[in-house]
Amino acid sequence: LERIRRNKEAALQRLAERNV
Amino acid sequence: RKNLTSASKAPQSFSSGMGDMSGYGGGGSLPVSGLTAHQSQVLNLIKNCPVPEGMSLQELKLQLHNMSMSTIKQAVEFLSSEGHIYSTVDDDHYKSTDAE
Repeated sequence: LERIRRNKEAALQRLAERNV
Repeated sequence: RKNLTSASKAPQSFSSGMGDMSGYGGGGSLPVSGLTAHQSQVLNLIKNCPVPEGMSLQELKLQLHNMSMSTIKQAVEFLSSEGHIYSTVDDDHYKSTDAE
């Protein structure tokens, strides 16, 4: 579950980078 | 069909409604641009998946009968590299980052 949370944060990070 | 949905009390009409939509090309009212029709279809299904652990590739395949498994996997890989989705319990289950 911790892994899932990190995956999500990493994905959100990538998405944020794409959007700037 | 696995009994995945019973755990989350997901309304069955939800996923079957999405199934109807998948035949329709995936264009329409998509918030995310720059995706192929396949990619946005996959993204939409994952986005609307009510199961907490996300949607499995098998489930995507079931709803996207017009798409091959390798096409789905490619779309999933692309979406995941872009950050739209992420894998949950294993590499077969994906959830969307867009909360809308």
